[in-house]
Parts: sequence; C-alpha cells; structure tokens
Amino acid sequence: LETFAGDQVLRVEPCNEEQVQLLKRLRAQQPLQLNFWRFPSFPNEPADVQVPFANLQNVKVFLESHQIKYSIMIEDVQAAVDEERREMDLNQRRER
Amino acid sequence: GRNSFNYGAYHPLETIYQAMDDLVAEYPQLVSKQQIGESYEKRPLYVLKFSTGGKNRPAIWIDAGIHAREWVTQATALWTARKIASDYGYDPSLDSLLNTMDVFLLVVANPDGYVFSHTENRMWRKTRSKTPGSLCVGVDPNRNWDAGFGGPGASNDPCSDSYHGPSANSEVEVRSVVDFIKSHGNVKAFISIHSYSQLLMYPYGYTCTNIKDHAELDNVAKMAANALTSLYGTQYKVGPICSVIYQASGGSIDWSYDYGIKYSFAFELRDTGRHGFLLPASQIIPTAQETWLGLKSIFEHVRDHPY
Repeated sequence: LETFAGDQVLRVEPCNEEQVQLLKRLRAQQPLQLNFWRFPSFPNEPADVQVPFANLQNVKVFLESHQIKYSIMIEDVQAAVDEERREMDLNQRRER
Repeated sequence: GRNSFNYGAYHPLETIYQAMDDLVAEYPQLVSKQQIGESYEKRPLYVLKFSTGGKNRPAIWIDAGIHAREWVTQATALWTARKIASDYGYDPSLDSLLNTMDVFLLVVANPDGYVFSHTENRMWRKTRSKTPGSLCVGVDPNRNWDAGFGGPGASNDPCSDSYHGPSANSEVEVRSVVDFIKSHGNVKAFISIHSYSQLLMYPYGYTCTNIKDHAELDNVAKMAANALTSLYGTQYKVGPICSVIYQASGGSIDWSYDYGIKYSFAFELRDTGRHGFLLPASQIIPTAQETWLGLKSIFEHVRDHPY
C-alpha cells in the first residue's frame, strides 16, 4: 500500500509562457516522481503538483530559482488520506 | 431510500455495485442494469438505464469516475441515480424528460483504477492495462478517445499520468462506451463527470478552435452553472476545455461531439477546501445536490431542443 507521508501538493502559478514551458519540462523529469493533479497549461492558470517528500527541496529550489510563484496547497498528503480513511471506517461502522 | 445505504460516504466497488442492484430492485419499473463490457482486469462495466418504456428513445449518457481517484464523482453518480429514481413521479421536469427520453448512467467508468485507488494507491488516475516493453502500468482513459488522438496535452510516455495509450480506443473501458453509444445510435447528450476545481466545459480540448455550436453550448453551460451555484454559492468557470483548463487531446466529450452528439459536456466537481479530489466525505451530498441542479438544467435544454 503506497503511502504519501510528507508529500506536499504545491499550487504553482506561472506568469508567462517561459514559466509554463519550464513546468512542462519539470513534468517530464521521471526521477522526480511528480504527480500533476492539474497540468501546466497557460500563463496565470495554476498547476497543482504532488511532490514526494524526498524531492520537495529540489522542486522548491527549481521553482524559486526561476521565480515561479507557488504556495503549499496540501501540507501533508498522507494526513489527508488518513483522515479520509478514518471517515470511511467511521461510516462503515455506522452502517452496520 | 428504504435501505440504510449511506450516500454521504466513500465506498469500495463491491458496495457501489450492490447499491446499484438494490436500486434496480426498489424501482424495477424505471431502473434496469446493463453490462456494457468488462474492464482490463475483468470487472463488469455496468450502466443504469432509466426508462419509462418505448424502443430506442433518444437518450442522455452520463459517465463518472473515468479518472479513478476522483471519488466524489462516483459517489455523486450513485446519489444521482437514486435522485432520478426517487423523484420520478414527483418532479414534473424529470417526468417530462423520462416520458420522452432515456438516461444511461455509468457510475464507475474505470473500475480497475477505482479498486486500485482503494487498495494500493489513493492517487491512481489511469486504467490498469499493461504496456508491452514498459514497467509502468495504465493509460489515461481520458486521452484514449479517437479525437485528436496523440496530439497536444497527452503524453506518449507510459509512465506519465496522461499517457494516451498505444492507439485510440486501446482501453477496453473506453472501447466499451464507444461501442455502446454507436450501437444505441440515438444518444443526444453526453455528459462526463470529473472532479477538480469546479469547471463546466464543452469541446474542444484537442484544439483551441471554437466548435460550430459554441454559442449554444456556452449558453447551456452558463445556465447549468448558474443553477448549480444557486444552492450553495459554489462558483463554476465555464468554457471550452482548451481555454478553461488546458489543451488535452483524446478526450471523451471531444469524441462524442465529433461523433455527432451536440450536447457534450464535462463537469469538474467541487474541491472546496483545496483538497483536490481528496474531498472530505461531508461534502459528497452537498456536491451531488448542487450538481443535480446543473444536470437538470442541461437535461431540460436537451429535452426542449431535439435535433
């Protein structure tokens, strides 16, 4: 069962076409294991990307070095998944 | 309903399929279940048919959950199924629709992915088909339709989450829907339900040029979004896929539109709280309720504008 402890989801906001292209190049970097929840498209349209804990620093450094604006959308993906699992267990017990 | 099924919770596939059977048993005069194919891992693909009779009536197609991890869509579809069944006979708008048209609802469009997202990887989006020569599994089933296949906004890398697959319709989950729609021959609306960032879109995604019915579909989508917003104030962005979200080729509603189904729309349901498709279960029913108003608005237009 795959876990996502420490993974974050970043909302990235490219402000021009060059930054969009940089994000597309970032997306193609298989070793970073990025999971784009919303793909990069046009300037001023956000892209959301789940970044494994191990690669967070690399990705943030990449974004900052290219002055690409981002914010943390989900602080810890595993915490969100755990919460969802708790809700499902609770609901199952309630049904029975 | 009569049973104790909790529509405000996320459920495994077996529970959803059982709930579909229960609905058929409860409303046998209106609801039936049809198997339209099997997934790659041999799970049945079931559609619920809502019909008051008549042969080969014009129909509305709805599918949900083609991207496995978007759980609120499968949940919304199941809630919608019960809503249609329980409101028939009480809602004049729905009555007039079902007295002339049928509705087909594919509650879980990607059952293998859905099961995988429950058991192995909550973030799984694709099918589970194997690609010869690659260690990576699965195809993005919403890049696999025969509409600008392999073009911009789809990846040829089997490891990508937007991998388009080896050829159009290579995924049996996609091919089964295509075959069903073609064999039916009288589908007048095609609505695909996703979840992310509250969008209501129409073709095209594979190109950024406008469709010839742009003005009408834009108007229909705006009316539907307004109806949806009226319940809880959820804001939707409306427009063609290409400009509203991103250019993406091989998508389902582009195929359906080019096939001749004018009223082709895709919903991206809410993710209020900025949790993406990890939407808290407490928001399933509100999401389904507001979506129902949007769906009904589209239904009414389709019913009143035969072509």
